[in-house]
Amino acid sequence: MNPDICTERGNATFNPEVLTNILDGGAEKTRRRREIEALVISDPDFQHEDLNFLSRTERYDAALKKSALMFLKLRNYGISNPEEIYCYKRIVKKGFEETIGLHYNMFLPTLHNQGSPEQQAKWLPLTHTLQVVGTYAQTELGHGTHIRRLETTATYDPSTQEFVLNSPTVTSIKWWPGGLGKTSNHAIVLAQLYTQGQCHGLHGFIVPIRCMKTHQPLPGVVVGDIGPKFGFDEVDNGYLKLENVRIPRENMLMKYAKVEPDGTYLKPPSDKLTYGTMVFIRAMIVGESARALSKACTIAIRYSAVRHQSELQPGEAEPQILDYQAQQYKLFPLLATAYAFTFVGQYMSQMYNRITGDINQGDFSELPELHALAAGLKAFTTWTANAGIEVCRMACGGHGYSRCSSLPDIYVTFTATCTYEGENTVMMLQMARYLVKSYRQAKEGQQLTGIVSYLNEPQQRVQTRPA
Amino acid sequence: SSRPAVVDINDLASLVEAYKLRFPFFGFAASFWLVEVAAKSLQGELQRSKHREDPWNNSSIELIRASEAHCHYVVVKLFAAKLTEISDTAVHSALSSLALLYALHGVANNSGDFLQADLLSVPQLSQVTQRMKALLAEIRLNAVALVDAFDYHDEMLNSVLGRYDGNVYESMFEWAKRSPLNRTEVHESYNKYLKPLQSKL
Repeated sequence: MNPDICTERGNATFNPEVLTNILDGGAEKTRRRREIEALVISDPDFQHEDLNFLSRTERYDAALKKSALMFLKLRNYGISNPEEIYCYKRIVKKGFEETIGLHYNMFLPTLHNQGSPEQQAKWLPLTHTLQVVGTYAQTELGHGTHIRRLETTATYDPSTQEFVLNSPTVTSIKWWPGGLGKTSNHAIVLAQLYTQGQCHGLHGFIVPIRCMKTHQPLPGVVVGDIGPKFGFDEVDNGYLKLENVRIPRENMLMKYAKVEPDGTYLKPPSDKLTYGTMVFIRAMIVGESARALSKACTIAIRYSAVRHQSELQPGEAEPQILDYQAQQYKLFPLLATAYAFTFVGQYMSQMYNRITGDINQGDFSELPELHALAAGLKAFTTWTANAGIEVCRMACGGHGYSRCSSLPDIYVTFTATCTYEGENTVMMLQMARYLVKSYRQAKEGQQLTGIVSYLNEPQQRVQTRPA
Repeated sequence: SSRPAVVDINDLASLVEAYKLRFPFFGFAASFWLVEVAAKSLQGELQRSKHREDPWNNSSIELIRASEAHCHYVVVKLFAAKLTEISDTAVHSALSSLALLYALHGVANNSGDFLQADLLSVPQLSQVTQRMKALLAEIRLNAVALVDAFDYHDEMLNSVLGRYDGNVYESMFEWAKRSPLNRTEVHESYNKYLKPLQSKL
């Protein structure tokens, strides 16, 4: 053990274990998390060459191998609690991305949240056994966050009771979904629904893209990998062009909106429900911001305790760089931010689960607030964490530039969150729309609830300076 | 104008209130937008729909700042709320310093908003800086313990610089030796390119 870091731990005024328990949600949760982590760490199957020394194809190969192993082991160990699965996966990934991540993070939750009971009965067993490997295809080559302008079409043909899916333009080609290029055999495709000559807006469809036996692309499906990116080397983000692809009527996600066999359209109770999976991911990203920033802070602060540089007093020994006020000013506000975001992440997770429970009971009243807050906090926390990780890297001097520091990998992996699941500026404007609406309601004397309820308060608690 | 603002920069609850009141800055933008919409609503349907988004677009910089201010308030508020749940005195004290630092750092970095909203005075801003410096010194004592509490196993952190045991330099040297370029003492490209070139010069 390095003597400096020993001294630091000896000087602490609190027991870190107590704080760890608070972050985990209790001592028992800490114990169980460590137990799951130990399963991975002691497993020789998960020991492999440092991914930093591999090419992109090798990294994809290694990641897919690891995902397959992970899937088997989770079954063998009987780990089924979502939190525990997440914990197991997190330690397997070691900060890198999972090739079939979207299968778990988006395909499955979408089936759960937007599939009818019959659809769940059909598809969930197939997804749980990985006969169906799924992804979530929303973004198009020419269209991102403004999803109302997506161009992919699903036209209902009552004569065959099928939807005909098409990518009518180059800009409508699905672009970016993780695992779409080479891994998945199904995709939930978001497309404009046309029935009885009318467009009813965006809806989700379960679209087979590759043969479940041979893995060859199906007729009318043009699919592939979009090439190297800033990070996410392990993931085959893909493109998908649909040319008159026919799917059965039952493949439209029909928990809320429905198309009857004769083509009659039944509206969902809220348009926002179509984007429920994205809201879920946005809510979860808040916690990811905390994790990425806390990792970067851990690296930079431990290193700053070990690293000695220059001199504070002429002739004296080189002090730890953590003793420099400028270094503290770089790192400690970020450490505080990491803790703040951790607690906000916990709040968002609880809020999401509570409101989703209400939605399942037919209460949609808090959906707009969840929608807005998930968008705003996703943008706020990712922007801050992204910039903070880079500050941590530079706080480690030259060594922070080495891949061995892990800081470049944390940065390139995390920085994608600023654009995926909604570009941040657009997210902030979505939040602003909700605030404007709330502000108007408060002005009109309506009683607001939730996190914007303060707009109802007489703003006098802090005395402001008169102009 | 001589009446001082009464935000207590040492009190987290007071700072939460200040973050809340940063909102009137947004309120101004919103009012402006609403007046514009109301004026346009007097015109025909087509003309109104044509112009309705213009005030929105023209206020988008303020609107984004307003959203940021709102999110910032939510974060400060939730951090402060979390502190009330922590019973361990030592942990509470350490986290309180962090929470105060977070709030004051936000005030310092967005001082224009707080001054414009008349929530703080210019002399108070220099007090904010002084208080932050004091907090940095307090947090210095617990910095390593605070990151240890995140409890990232070395396998998960995957960082030579961030190792729990702090044996950074030895590990960096070992890591470098595993680079594929070091598999042979002389890389084949030397014989392919550099050596022939040297023989020609």
